[in-house]
Amino acid sequence: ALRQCLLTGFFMNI
Amino acid sequence: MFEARLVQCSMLKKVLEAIKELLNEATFDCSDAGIQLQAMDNSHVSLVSLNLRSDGFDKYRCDRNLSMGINLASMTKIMKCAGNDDVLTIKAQDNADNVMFMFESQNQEKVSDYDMKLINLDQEHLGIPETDYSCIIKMPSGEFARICRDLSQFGESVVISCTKEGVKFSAAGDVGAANIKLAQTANVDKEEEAVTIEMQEPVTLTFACRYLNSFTKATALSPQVQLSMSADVPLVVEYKIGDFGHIRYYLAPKIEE
Repeated sequence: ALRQCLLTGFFMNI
Repeated sequence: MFEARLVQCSMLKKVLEAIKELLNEATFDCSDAGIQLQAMDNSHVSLVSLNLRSDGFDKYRCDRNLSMGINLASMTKIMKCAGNDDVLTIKAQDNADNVMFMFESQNQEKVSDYDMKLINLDQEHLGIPETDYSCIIKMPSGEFARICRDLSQFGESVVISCTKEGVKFSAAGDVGAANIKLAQTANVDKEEEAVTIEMQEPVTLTFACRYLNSFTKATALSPQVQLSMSADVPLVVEYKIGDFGHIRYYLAPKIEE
């Protein structure tokens, strides 16, 4: 099965 | 004081069209450099990043940095009142809680102004690291829109697979399977009709169709679209906006459980 990633894991909160 | 004048207000109409399906509201950050917007959709799967440089405008003045929280449905109502050939001026006072849109017909015989309330939005700025992408695909934006539309009939996901030879878009579901292959164009009369691929290494990634389709609402902004991909990082879908800058969409990939 495929899981949809969230963007926050890739980008840092600044 | 903030004031920006745009002779052809159709550009802003197209920008609005390109973001309003993904975002209900957004903050327009105005500075001397221009207008920027960065916002994630509600599900935190995609991000819209808009950059309109001040030198693209016919007149631009921004004395102090200004963040305008805007309900995009309200802005759409106002922009619908403008003719495509109208001259648009956006004005706001420093620390104002409203913004004014003024539309002037080309012959200046009709002048309308609309005052819109601004809203307070929690700003969430994300740092997007510089990435060297394994594959950069440039293709006609209309072709990309067509492919996303066609493939969304077959499944919720699109697999994009890029090699030196070309790029393949695939979807599968209850109906069956669909594959669309595009080769690099050998020679084309018009640059905007070209398909070009810069590849460091081949990449195959899976994305949600629904978001790709939303991104293609920007098609009217540019004849070409650029897709940047690397393994396990978000896809970047970029449309240049003439002399102004660009709109970029970031979409997180789908991965195996």
